Amino acid sequence: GSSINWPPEFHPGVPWKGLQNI
Amino acid sequence: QEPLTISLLVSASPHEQKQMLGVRLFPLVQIIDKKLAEKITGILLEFDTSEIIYMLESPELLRTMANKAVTLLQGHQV
Repeated sequence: GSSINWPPEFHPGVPWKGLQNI
Repeated sequence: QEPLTISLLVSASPHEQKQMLGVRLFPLVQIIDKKLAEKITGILLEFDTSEIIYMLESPELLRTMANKAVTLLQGHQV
């Protein structure tokens, strides 16, 4: 199926990118 | 770790706010579910900043929301 990249993963020490529309 | 204050948060950009909250959420989420902590924290960070602050202050609420996130993840992976 259509695999969107969800959820964004949080890694401590890595700048949070989050969702594009935040 | 310095305490997370509202004044510290409001002085940060929305993006920085999420980063600050994530850094604090992550170790708490790890206690609940070590394997999925990165994903659960990612889901929880999609909530409003004010809601995330409630989660940080209430272990019970955090556990409830983390469990919901796990349910979402399981549904997503089908």
